[in-house]
Amino acid sequence: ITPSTTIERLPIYYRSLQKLDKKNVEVISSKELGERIGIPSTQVRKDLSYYGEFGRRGVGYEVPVLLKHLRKILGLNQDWEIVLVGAGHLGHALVNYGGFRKLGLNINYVLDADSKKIGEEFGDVEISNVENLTEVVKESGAEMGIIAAPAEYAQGIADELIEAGVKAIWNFAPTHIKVPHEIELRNEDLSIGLISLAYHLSRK
Amino acid sequence: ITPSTTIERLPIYYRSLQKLDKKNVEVISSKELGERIGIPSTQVRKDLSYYGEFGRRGVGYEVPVLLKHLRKILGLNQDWEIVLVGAGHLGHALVNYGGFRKLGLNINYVLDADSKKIGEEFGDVEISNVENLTEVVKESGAEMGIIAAPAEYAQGIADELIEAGVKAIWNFAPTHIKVPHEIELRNEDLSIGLISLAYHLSRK
Ligand SMILES: NC(=O)c1ccc[n+]([C@@H]2O[C@H](COP(=O)([O-])OP(=O)(O)OC[C@H]3O[C@@H](n4cnc5c(N)ncnc54)[C@H](O)[C@@H]3O)[C@@H](O)[C@H]2O)c1
Ligand SMILES: NC(=O)c1ccc[n+]([C@@H]2O[C@H](COP(=O)([O-])OP(=O)(O)OC[C@H]3O[C@@H](n4cnc5c(N)ncnc54)[C@H](O)[C@@H]3O)[C@@H](O)[C@H]2O)c1
Repeated sequence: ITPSTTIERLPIYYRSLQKLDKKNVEVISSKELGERIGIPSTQVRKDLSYYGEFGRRGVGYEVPVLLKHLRKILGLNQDWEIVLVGAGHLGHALVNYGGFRKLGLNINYVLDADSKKIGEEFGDVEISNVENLTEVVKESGAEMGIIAAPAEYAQGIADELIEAGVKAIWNFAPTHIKVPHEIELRNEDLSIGLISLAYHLSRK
Repeated sequence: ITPSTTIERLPIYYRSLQKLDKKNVEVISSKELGERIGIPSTQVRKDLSYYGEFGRRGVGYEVPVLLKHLRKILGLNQDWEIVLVGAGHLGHALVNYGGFRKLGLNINYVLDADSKKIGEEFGDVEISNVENLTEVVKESGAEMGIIAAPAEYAQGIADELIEAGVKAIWNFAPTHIKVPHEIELRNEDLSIGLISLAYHLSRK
């Protein structure tokens, strides 16, 4: 069983390897990969060793091969249907962002409660009425939901998403939501980014 | 010198302790704190020990005391002036989000290139013309800049921010920007959140 912190790092390795692959870099050492992403090379080797023998001592990792393995491990070999709830500023930025689609992470359904927004175009998607959440989730077979609505509605939205069959939730609302333990939940707190900049600046 | 990964975890401890403090929890063990945030208790104790003797063996940490120390360590004892460049969807979500201000992280200046947006109200802030970036940064004394503009403009914006005196940059544009090594740079990639959900789901 991989410690949860390794799982947290894998997507970071993946992103970095993707960029290297785009630049046609064929081989990379754990030292150099680690330097690029600020992770000690010992940790890089340890993390990647959980999943198999990828590297060659003294040489490093073959980028295209490792990328292929990571894609499989990370579940990126398939397309994922994602339902977004909350067609506000944050929701718009998420739907607008091309980076997700490139990974097969498709936000094809957007739901909102505001009658002025329902029926509007949002990126390439039409905003649906959140009252139809259950049908939308069932018909799309969406397994992932994103909560980008105000905090006071987050728990209710989570409950409905899970009831309808969603297995993983990405929550941006600044509140603790409760989900059954078999549901994957990730709370995104963008303050962490600003706080770590404040930390570094205050040390100068 | 603290390893960079400890620095990455400190804001997470801080957030968790803040919530505990709000609920008037007085003491917490490294085990329980670790469980709340998915970090092994050994790591929690190791991380916090870099900064002093905060815990008491067999008892744990006094929440208000630890919070006060972390606030100082993280540079949150002061207010920070922040300039945001790119008054789009993402920019709007960041300015809208109350969580930053509560930490003394104040996005008081927003700049854009679109003449239709300049002069518009954006949260409690008026959008300024990005052509005035240098004056805005100098007059505000802003030390942090956020880039929420399209990728093709990110490097140019970063250069100007740094030239004007900004010391730290939070970059959301999906591109690698180059900065002098004394400048703090954090690239935010929200794909990491979705990828880790895909990972967990694909393992079920
Ligand atoms: N976690 C972070 O770091 C972070 C950063 C920015 C914003 N946020 C949070 O993300 C959320 C959205 O922020 P925003 O700036 O886009 O806000 P917003 O006000 O622009 O958008 C919220 C949207 O949710 C809709 N909505 C309200 N109740 C709903 C319901 N019951 N069902 C469906 N839709 C509903 C609204 O009509 C609106 O379109 C907020 O909770 C905010 O605090 C979090
Ligand atoms: N890193 C991530 O995970 C993530 C997620 C979402 C969005 N993004 C990125 O964030 C950026 C903004 O996304 P968005 O959805 O808000 O886009 P948007 O198109 O809504 O907003 C971009 C804004 O930047 C302004 N702008 C363009 N050129 C400028 C310049 N030279 N100076 C100042 N302002 C300028 C535009 O007028 C517009 O208001 C994009 O680069 C997007 O790829 C990243």
